Amino acid sequence: AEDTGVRVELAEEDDGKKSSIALRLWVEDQKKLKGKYKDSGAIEFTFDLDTEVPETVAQEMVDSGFFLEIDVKIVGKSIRDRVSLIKWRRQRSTSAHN
Amino acid sequence: SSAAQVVHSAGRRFIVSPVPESRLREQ
Repeated sequence: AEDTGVRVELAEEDDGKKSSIALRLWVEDQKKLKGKYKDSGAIEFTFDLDTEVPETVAQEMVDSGFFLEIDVKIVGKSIRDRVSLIKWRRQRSTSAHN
Repeated sequence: SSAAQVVHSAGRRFIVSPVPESRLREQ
C-alpha cells in the first residue's frame, strides 16, 4: 500500500470470522499530512468489515478533533488500504481451505 | 503512566494511547 504517513494496523488477532475488528491508527510521518497535526498518540477503534465505510470513520476522527478536514482523504485512504488487505487475506484463507 | 483517553464520536469509541516506541518507525 502507498505510504500515506498514517499507519493502520490490527489491534487484535484477526480470527477471520468476526466482521467487527479492532484497528489502531497513528501518524508515522506528519509531513505527509497537509494540516497541522496534534500528536495525540495511537487511536484504537472498532470497524465493521461488512457494513462500514473507511471514509466515514475518517470523518468521525475529524469531527473528534484528531485530524483536520483537509486530511480526511488521506486518513480514509489509510484505513481503506488496511481494510482491503484484511479482506484480501480472509478471502485467500477461505480459498485455501476450499 | 500510559492511561488511555476515550473519545466518543457518534456512537463510536476511540481509545487513545501512546504509540509504543518500537512502532514509531518500522521501515
